[in-house]
Amino acid sequence: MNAFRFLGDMTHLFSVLVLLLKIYATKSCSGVSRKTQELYMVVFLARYMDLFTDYISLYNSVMKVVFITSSAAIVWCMRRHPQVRRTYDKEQDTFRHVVLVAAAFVLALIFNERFTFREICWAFSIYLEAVAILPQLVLLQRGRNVDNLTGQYVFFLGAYRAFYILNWIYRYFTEGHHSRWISWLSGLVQTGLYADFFYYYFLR
Amino acid sequence: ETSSYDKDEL
Repeated sequence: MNAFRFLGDMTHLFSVLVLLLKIYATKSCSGVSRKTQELYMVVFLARYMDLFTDYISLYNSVMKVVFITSSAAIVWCMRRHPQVRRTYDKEQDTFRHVVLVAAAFVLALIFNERFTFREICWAFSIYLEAVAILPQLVLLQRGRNVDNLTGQYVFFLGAYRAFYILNWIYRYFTEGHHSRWISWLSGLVQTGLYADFFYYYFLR
Repeated sequence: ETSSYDKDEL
């Protein structure tokens, strides 16, 4: 575990906590894309299936449980919570996210480390995570007023993968040259998608 | 093998 990766995980955790705070404190999910939240839930479920089979560390297991339960809780709130669900911008959140799931799945079938169920699920989760933010970014561009918490949520979410890229660079020079092109390329695409958001976020 | 490493990342 290096500082970049730890910073990345903490930034990721913080982004989820900011979103939970926004929904809990304001009892509103206006400006939040439910589709992006559903995609993240699929990402975590597909990637953290090894939660019960491979024990890596307490930290690793705890964080996996936190990410799975928090993403499920957010989706539940946006679908079932009587007050919150009313504030969901259904007609604004129109991105066809099924296309993203299908594309990521096809890519995972073609490009993976090994053609095994677990490796294909892992690659699927990496590809899907790279594009999962798209519905949210589209919603932000449509939405007139982006409230601070939602903006901060997206900012931390974009920053976390940038830290991971630094982590991969660090590991490349310290642990030898693993082939991690799936993570590399997806991480670059993922962070790149935030470029215009970061541009406007800092200009505002 | 290479892919064992990245399973230690979240």
